[in-house]
Amino acid sequence: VNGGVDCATCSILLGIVDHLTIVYNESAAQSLERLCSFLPDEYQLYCKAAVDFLGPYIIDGFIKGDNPDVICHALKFCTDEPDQPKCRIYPSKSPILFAQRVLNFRQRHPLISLNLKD
Amino acid sequence: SKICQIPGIKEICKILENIFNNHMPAVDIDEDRFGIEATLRGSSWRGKDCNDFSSAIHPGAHVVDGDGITDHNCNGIYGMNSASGKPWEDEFCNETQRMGIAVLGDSISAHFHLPEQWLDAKQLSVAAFEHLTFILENELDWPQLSASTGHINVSWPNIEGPTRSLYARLFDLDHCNHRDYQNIAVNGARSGSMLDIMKSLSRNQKNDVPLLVIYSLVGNDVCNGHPDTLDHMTTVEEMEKNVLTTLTYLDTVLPKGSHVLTTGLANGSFLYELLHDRIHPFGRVGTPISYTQIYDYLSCLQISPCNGWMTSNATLRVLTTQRAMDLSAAIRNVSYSYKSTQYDIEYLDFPFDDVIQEWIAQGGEPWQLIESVDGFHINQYGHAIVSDVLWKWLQKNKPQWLPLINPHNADIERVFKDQGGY
Repeated sequence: VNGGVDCATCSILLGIVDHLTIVYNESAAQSLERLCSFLPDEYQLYCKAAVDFLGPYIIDGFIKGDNPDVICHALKFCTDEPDQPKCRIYPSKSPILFAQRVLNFRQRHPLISLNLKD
Repeated sequence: SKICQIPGIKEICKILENIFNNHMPAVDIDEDRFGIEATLRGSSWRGKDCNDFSSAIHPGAHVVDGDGITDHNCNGIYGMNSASGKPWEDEFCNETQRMGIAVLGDSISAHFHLPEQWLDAKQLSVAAFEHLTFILENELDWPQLSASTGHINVSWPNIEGPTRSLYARLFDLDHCNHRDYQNIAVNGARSGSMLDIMKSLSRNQKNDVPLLVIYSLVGNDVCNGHPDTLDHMTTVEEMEKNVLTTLTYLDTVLPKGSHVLTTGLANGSFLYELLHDRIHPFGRVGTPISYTQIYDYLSCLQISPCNGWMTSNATLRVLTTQRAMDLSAAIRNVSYSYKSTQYDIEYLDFPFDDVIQEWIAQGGEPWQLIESVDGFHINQYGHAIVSDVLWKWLQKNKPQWLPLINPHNADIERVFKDQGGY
């Protein structure tokens, strides 16, 4: 529910990107590139393709100060299904702020479609 | 999937299906269930085949004509001693009984392990992902380092700790048992799914030597990710039926003189007690994240490996432990009441308390035995000690199950070096 494995994978991966920005004191764009560079050659092509596709949305989210939970909801890997508890790996200080951030993100990126996840 | 109907893709799908559904080696030309590649259910899981063009030649096979020409059992001992005119196998292996080992198990037996370097930004590096393909092709399992079938030491940065196993000890006692191991363990396996998984065990009653089988499903009959987790646990009646079916099947495949050791479920209630207030590797950088937060997050998404034990709900943990004890009692009852024709059988409560005590005696702390990333499985140190405890138990309670020391082990090393390795 709420995105299941897809959601957890997204949140963890973006969490790692976030952590890399802290460890190396660099931008999210640089951390995404660094993460791909760690992978064996045969995986780098796929990693870079994913970064080319999703990178702008991810980077924009980090620039705004969104945490991985917010970004993964905006990317629709995570959802809040009716009658289910809301799943967040990072403690949210304000649910209203969280909702506003998701809304703002969608408004700024109208091209994000339901098929993005595919 | 429709894509699997496309020519070319169809063959690839068949290979993948074989690996992930049937748990058979991907490369196995003679279809004897022993392969030559390490991964994809190959020699990491079952002894390496020494001839993939003959199904009569595989680890555990009976010797034919002293293996004077061909190494039928793949133990690396074959040919003739020109001085005596006798086959080496007859000279070195005739004084002791052959005995292979197999485990029917779950992710604990398969040794599930996610490298913590993958989640800790400070440890991320090219080296951390160097063996990514190998690790994925082994389903994130490390059977080659496990308590039952571990047979190599690795110096990869992804894993830390010694390899000690039952197989390695059988080999140490008698080098003639080289390569005779099978790790028939699957992530998520429970007593019901084992009814299919066990059919991938390879043993021929007439043409192979006896086997020591460990039946060890320690958690998934009570562990699931459902919010109503208790309703999805195996019942005592189901467990009795499943174990009986498994033991009956083993009677149809195991050579006479084999042994079966069944174990109960582990008591996973200690997981929460040991880890709940510790920081998860993912939370070492940035916002600290505890194991409790990780457990809750996975439960919320309904992807927790074990809602019953990985929870802050103490009542639920107690209820899960109670069901695990009931199921262990069911395994024990069936084990003792079943009348086998091919093997003798013994039951053992999963000895995690002994493992912890042993670790403490060595100066360790119990939480250090748990996999840091998933907070659920035992790690490499845990596997080594589980092996120690099981071996001691076998020596004390079932010494007749264990082979005698082969007085020719040094001769085998002298003549055949590493016996072809792994």
